[in-house]
Parts: sequence; structure tokens; C-alpha cells
Amino acid sequence: DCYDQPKDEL
Amino acid sequence: MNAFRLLADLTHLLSIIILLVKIRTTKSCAGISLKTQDLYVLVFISRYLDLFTRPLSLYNTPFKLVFLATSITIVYYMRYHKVVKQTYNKDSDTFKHYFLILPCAVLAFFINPKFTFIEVLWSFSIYLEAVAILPQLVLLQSSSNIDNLTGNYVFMLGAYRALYLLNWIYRFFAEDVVRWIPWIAGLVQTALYADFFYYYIKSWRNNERLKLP
Repeated sequence: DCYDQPKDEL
Repeated sequence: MNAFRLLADLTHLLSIIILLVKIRTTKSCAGISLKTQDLYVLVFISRYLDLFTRPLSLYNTPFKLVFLATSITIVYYMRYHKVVKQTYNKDSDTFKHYFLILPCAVLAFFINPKFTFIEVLWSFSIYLEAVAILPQLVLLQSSSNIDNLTGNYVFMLGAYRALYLLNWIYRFFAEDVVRWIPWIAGLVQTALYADFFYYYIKSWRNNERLKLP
């Protein structure tokens, strides 16, 4: 349900 | 990148270094839950699959490699090193950690940013990390005396996710970033440490040995 978020965290 | 995030990642790295130092210098893994370490290997593998698909990052990529390498090394030591594996508290490390994996997998199947292989596994790793410390906390409660390095290791491990919460608060106000999945999982994860933090700080303040009820 969340929009596609960039994986910029570990 | 912000100071909270940097401090959080360094705290996480420090916790792993403390554990490696403990195992290598004392040649013992007494008080350490192998089940928690197994879960962490699973967390890192399912989270860092994008090492090969996404562009490499000067900051994230080295950390991912170090977390993967160290977590696998720790499990290797605890399972196969002839001296260390004798010191593993096999009969106290009794948490049924397999019961943690399935619910996280089911939850990731239904609640994820996007229904793709990478995103579902990423969500699985976020949920699993939130509960991965449970076997370790249960083992600590049954340990008669917790050595300092083990106590520091668990403290740093809990502190790193608490710092991530500050990082998310900062990013929410500064960059308007909203991420429900890691936020809620991070809150649960940090909440699980609450009583440990209380006893850890109390023992540190009274300068006495750490003891969990």
C-alpha cells in the first residue's frame, strides 16, 4: 500500500 | 544523510564489532543466542538482495557487505569453531525462533511497498529484524551473570534502531519522508528493548552487575 520508496537506508 | 542516521549506523557497526571482539578474545559465545544470530543473517540476506540490482552506493554498499560478512562469520564461529561452539548455551537458548519467521513472511506477503520479490523480502527483513532480538533477551533472562561485552552488545543493538527512529522523525520534518513499514517495525523493535534498557542503565548507574528478572 505504500508507494515505491527508494531504499536509501540500511 | 543526517547525523542521527550516521550515528545509528555506526552504533550498529559498533555492536557487531563488540560481539566479534567478545567471541574472538574470550573464545566464548556464552550468553549469546545463536538463534538471534541466525535471524540476523536471514534479515541481512533478505534485505540486501538489492546489492546486485540497485546502483552501488559509496556509503550503503560497504555497510551492507560488512553486516552480511560479520553476521555470517559470527554464526560460523558459534556453529563450527571447535572451541567457541563448546561455550554456546544450547540448553538455555530455547526460544522457538522458527515461530517468528512464518508470521513475518505472511505479514510481508500482505503488507509491503510493492508486490515484487525484492520488496516483499525487504518487508520480511524489516519485520523479522523487529523481533530477532527476542531469543537473545530470553537467553539473557536465564543467564545468571551477563558479562559486560554481551550487555554492551545488546545495548548498542537496541540503541541503533532508537537512533533510526530519530532519523525518521528528522526526515519526516526535513524531507517530508513517510515510511510506515520501517517506522512501525522500528517502534516495536525499540519497545522490545525497553525493559533491557531500564535494567542496563540501572546497573550502569549503580555500578553493579547487569541482572534481568
